[in-house]
Amino acid sequence: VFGKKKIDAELLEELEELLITSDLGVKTVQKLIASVEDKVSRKLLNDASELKNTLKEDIYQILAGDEKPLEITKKPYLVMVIGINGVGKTTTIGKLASQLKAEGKSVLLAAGDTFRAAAIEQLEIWSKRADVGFIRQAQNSDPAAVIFDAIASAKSRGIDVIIADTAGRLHTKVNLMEELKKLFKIARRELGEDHIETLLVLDATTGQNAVSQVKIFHKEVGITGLVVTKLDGTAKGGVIVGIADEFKIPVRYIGIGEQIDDLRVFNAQDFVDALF
Amino acid sequence: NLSDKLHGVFKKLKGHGKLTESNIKATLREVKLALLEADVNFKVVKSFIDEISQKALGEEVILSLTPAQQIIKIINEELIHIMGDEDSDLNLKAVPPVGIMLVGLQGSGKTTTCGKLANYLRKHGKSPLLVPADVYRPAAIEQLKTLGKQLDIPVFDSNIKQNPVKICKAAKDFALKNAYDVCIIDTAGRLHIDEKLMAELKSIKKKVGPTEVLFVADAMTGQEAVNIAKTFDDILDITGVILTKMDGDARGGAALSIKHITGKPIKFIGVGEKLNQLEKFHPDRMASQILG
Ligand SMILES: Nc1nc2c(ncn2[C@@H]2O[C@H](COP(=O)(O)OP(=O)(O)OP(=O)(O)O)[C@@H](O)[C@H]2O)c(=O)[nH]1
Ligand SMILES: Nc1nc2c(ncn2[C@@H]2O[C@H](COP(=O)(O)OP(=O)(O)OP(=O)(O)O)[C@@H](O)[C@H]2O)c(=O)[nH]1
Ligand SMILES: [Mg+2]
Ligand SMILES: [Mg+2]
Repeated sequence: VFGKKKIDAELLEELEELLITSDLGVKTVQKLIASVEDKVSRKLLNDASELKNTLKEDIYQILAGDEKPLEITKKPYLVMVIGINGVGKTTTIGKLASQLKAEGKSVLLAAGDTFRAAAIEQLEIWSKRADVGFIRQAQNSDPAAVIFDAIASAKSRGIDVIIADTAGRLHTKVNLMEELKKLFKIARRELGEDHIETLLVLDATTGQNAVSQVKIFHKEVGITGLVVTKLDGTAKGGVIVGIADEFKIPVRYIGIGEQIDDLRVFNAQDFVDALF
Repeated sequence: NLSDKLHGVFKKLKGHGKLTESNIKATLREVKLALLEADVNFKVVKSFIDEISQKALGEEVILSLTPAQQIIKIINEELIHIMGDEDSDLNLKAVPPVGIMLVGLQGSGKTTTCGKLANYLRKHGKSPLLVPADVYRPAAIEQLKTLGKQLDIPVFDSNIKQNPVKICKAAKDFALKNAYDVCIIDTAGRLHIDEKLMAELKSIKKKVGPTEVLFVADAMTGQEAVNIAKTFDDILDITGVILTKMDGDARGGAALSIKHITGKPIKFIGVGEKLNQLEKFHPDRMASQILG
C-alpha cells in the first residue's frame, strides 16, 4: 500500500481495506480516514509514506492511553477473570499465575467455574504447572462459595494474589450476568473494591461483537482491565482500537499461544506495528 | 437497521424525481457498510455488491413505488441463495462405523458440539461412539468423558500419552468390533497456520476416512473467517460447517464469508451450552440476522 508515492482515492481505499480486514470496524476506520483526508486537504500530508506514519501515530495515540500494566496494590488482591465462552480465561489464569509467582508473589487459584465439564480439572492442572495454590469445591456447587472460601483462605494464609476463574457466559444471558453480579457483590463485601481487578478476556479472532461484550460486561460489573488472547493467530485484534477509543479500559496483557509462558504485557507500539 | 437506513436514503432521493443509477449506488454503499458492520469479509462484501448491483440497477427497482423494499428483497434473496444448500444433512451413507471428524480453531466449541452430535444421532436411532483425540489441552479427554457420562453415550478410552492418529484408528477398529454406527472424533483446537498440527489432521483423515469433516466456527469470528476457513478447506477438503454460539448477539457475517469462500454447506448451528442445543441451519433466518 505504502510503496506508492502520491495520495489518491485508490490509496485511501486500499487503506480502508487494510484497516477493515484487521477488524477495526467501520466507525473507527471512517474516523481515522476522515482525519487523514482532512490533513491531506490542508496539504499537511504529501506522500504515501507520510500518510502511513500519520495513521500509525493516530492509532498509537488511541492505544497508548490503554497501556497501563496491572499493579498489585493491596493484599490479598483478587483478580476476577470473566468473559464469554472459549476466549481463553482458564489458560490465561495459568499463565498469569506463573508470571506473578516469578515476580515473587504468592498465588492462589480459585476454581470458580463449577459448571462446565472438567473446568475444575483443567484449572487444577494449570495450578500444578504454575506451582501455585488451588482451591475448589464440588462440581455444580455455588461459585460464590468458592470465591468466599478462597478469600478467607488467602486472608488467613497471607496470600498476595487470588486469581478466580469463572464460567464462560454470553453477555446476553441475563440470568448468567445476574450470577456474575452476585459473585462481585460477595467479593466486594469481603475485600473492598480497591482489592479487586476485573479482567475481561477477549478473543482476537472475534469481530465487532467484542464491542458489545465490553459494553455489557462493563455496564453490569465494571471492567478494570482487558486481556486479548490468540494474537499468535492471523487475526489482528483491531477491534480493540474502537474499544480503547470508546471505553478507555487498560489492556493489561495479550495471549500469544497455549503454553504457560505465552503471555505478554500489552505494548501499544508493538500492537500498532503488527497492524501494518 | 438496514431497512430503515435504506428507507432514509430513498426518502432523501424522492425529492429528485425519478431514481437513477447514481442514487441507487448510494444505497448500495449503505448495504456495504451494514455487511461490514456484521463482520462479513471486505472482499466478500465487494463481490456480493457486484453480484446484486445488476438487479439493483434494474427496472424492478427504478420503477418501483417502494425501491428500498425492492433492494432489501434482492439482497435477502441473494444471501439465502448463497448460504442455502440442498445437501445440508449429515452424510451417513457409508459402511459403519461412519466417521465424523470435528476440526477448528481453539475454543470454537468442538468438544461440546461432539456431545451435541452424539445426542442428535442417538435420537435418530444411531449408536454413536465418542472419540477423544485431543491430547494437548488440559483435561480435554476428561471433558469429553464427562459429556459422554451425562448423555450415557460411550466414550473411547484414550490418554494423553497416545498419538491422536493412533487413537482414531484404534477407535475405528473398536467401533467396528463392537457394532457402533458412528465415530464422532473430537480433535484439539489449532491454528490454521500451524503446519505440524494441520498435517496431523490430514493424517487422521487419511487413516480413518471419515465421511464428514466438519469445520466448527464461532459465529462471532471477524474478518479472518475467510482465510481460516479457506485454509482448513484447502488442507482437509471439509464436508460441512457448524456455526457455534449463535445464541449470542453477533450478527454472524462470518457465515456468509465462510460459505462464500468454501462453498461447503453450513449443516448445524450451536445455540447454547446444553447438549440438546444444536439446530439445523436456516439460511433465511441467518440472512435477516446478518442484515440486522
Ligand atoms: N493459540 C492460542 N490459543 C489459546 C490462547 N489462549 C487460550 N487458548 C486456547 O483456547 C482454548 C480455550 O481456552 P480456555 O482457557 O479453556 O478458555 P475459557 O475462556 O476458559 O473457556 P470456557 O471456560 O469454556 O468459557 C484452549 O484450547 C486454549 O489452549 C492463546 O493466546 N493462543
Ligand atoms: N453459548 C454457547 N456456548 C457454547 C456453544 N458451543 C460451545 N459453547 C461453549 O464454548 C466453550 C468452549 O467450548 P469447547 O467445546 O470446550 O470448545 P473447543 O473447540 O473444544 O475448545 P478447544 O478444544 O480448546 O479448541 C464452552 O464454555 C462451551 O460450553 C454454543 O453454541 N453456545
Ligand atoms: Mg474456562
Ligand atoms: Mg475441545
